[in-house]
Amino acid sequence: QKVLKQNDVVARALRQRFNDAGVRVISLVSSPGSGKTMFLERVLTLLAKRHRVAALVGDLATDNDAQRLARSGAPVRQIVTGTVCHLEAQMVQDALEGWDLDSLDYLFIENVGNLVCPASYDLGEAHRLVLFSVTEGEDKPLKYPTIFNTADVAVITKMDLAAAVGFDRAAAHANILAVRPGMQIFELSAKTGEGLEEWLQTIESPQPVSA
Amino acid sequence: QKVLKQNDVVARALRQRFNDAGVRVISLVSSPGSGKTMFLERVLTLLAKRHRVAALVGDLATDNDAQRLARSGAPVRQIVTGTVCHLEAQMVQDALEGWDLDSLDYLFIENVGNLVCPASYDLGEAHRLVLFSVTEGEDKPLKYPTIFNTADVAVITKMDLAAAVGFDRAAAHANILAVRPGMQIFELSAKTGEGLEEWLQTIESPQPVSA
Ligand SMILES: Nc1nc2c(ncn2[C@@H]2O[C@H](COP(=O)(O)OP(=O)(O)OP(=O)(O)O)[C@@H](O)[C@H]2O)c(=O)[nH]1
Ligand SMILES: Nc1nc2c(ncn2[C@@H]2O[C@H](COP(=O)(O)OP(=O)(O)OP(=O)(O)O)[C@@H](O)[C@H]2O)c(=O)[nH]1
Ligand SMILES: [Mg+2]
Ligand SMILES: [Mg+2]
Ligand SMILES: [Zn+2]
Ligand SMILES: [Zn+2]
Repeated sequence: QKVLKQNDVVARALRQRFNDAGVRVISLVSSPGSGKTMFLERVLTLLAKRHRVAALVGDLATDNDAQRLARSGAPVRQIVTGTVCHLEAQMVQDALEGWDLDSLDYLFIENVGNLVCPASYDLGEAHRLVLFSVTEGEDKPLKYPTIFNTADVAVITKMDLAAAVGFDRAAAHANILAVRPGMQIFELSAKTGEGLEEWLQTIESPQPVSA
Repeated sequence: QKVLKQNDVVARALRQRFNDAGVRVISLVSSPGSGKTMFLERVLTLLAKRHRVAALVGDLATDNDAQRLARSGAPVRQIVTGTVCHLEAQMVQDALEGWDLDSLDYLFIENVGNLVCPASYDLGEAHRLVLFSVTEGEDKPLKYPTIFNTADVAVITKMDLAAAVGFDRAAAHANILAVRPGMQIFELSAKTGEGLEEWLQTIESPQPVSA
């Protein structure tokens, strides 16, 4: 008898709502400072030209990230979590109040910077990205396996710094595949734009992105 | 009537034990990958020449960090927390089993990489460092205020990369002081060794380091 956590009940209802409205929902998790917001700034700006996009972003304090994302012109809302170190489905549901999901093609959800708790909270998204910057060490997938196990795709960020930090690309890939065999891995730089188009093509393709 | 959390009871007892044994206990918190282990590798190697040092390190999985720290020759133990994203005083007490604290001058405790939960768990340490690398963005103190509020000193790491990432030193200092006025801030690179001696002098000075 599987006891559905309260969060899973709300997440399932959200997923149904998203599917009914035809909104593709993509969430991002990472360590603090791995580059979620900078990545989204680029993605929202590029996608907003061709699609109807919006974003939610969670942080313990400040609305700094929402202000940065709002520069893209897309509707953005900040979820201030206070002391909670992850987003929950209920917070997402509350934050969507008054938004017409039928008028959206994409909704991005940036989670609180944390490589642990966010892994256990389904937000109703169709697709979850785990970002991992070249500056934080190639061992993160081995040390924080669950966040990689519960994501669909890994995105290695800040590739423009790879040479400066002596990033060991083979080790990083091997570590990701050790905890999540077959995981799709993208490499990009939100600063230079390198690699961004390859990832965008996967979400703009006609076939739906499965969880 | 202040209800002491169970953790606080254990932490108080540990602090008493540390004081009685004359061991100076210093803990480190940060985001994943900010450089706690590399900093400690250097510090243990330098201090082991003149003092009796040991270390405990917490991670969800692997003993990678303990292996790296053990290269210094100091006794090191890994605490594998499984799914718990922070260290607790009880884990520290259990890990110290069989160690003779009277034979130590310094004990370092590296916490799990996480800018949230570790702030609420006293480990009995006399001194807590929050590390913050130049690569993760100058806004971290504003977005994760509690971890800065509960630390004694801030250490800005990876200063050798400051120019490459366009690190805004003034903004970082202003943000730290906004959430923790008067906080002592050190800047260093564990890679080049720059700035390390300045910090070491503060812990090797004759007067005890207060919490
Ligand atoms: N060189 C370089 N720096 C980057 C890149 N992406 C982000 N950064 C920098 O990394 C730091 C953190 O970036 P953010 O986008 O704020 O990271 P975040 O994951 O959203 O951080 P939190 O929301 O606090 O968890 C900032 O100083 C950015 O300028 C990149 O592709 N290349
Ligand atoms: N350039 C440079 N890189 C550093 C420095 N300190 C650490 N690093 C790099 O940063 C990455 C992470 O360093 P670690 O020491 O493993 O970080 P940590 O905080 O112990 O990581 P967790 O234990 O997983 O939270 C590694 O790739 C290190 O080589 C430094 O001073 N300069
Ligand atoms: Mg952000
Ligand atoms: Mg470490
Ligand atoms: Zn949490
Ligand atoms: Zn925790």
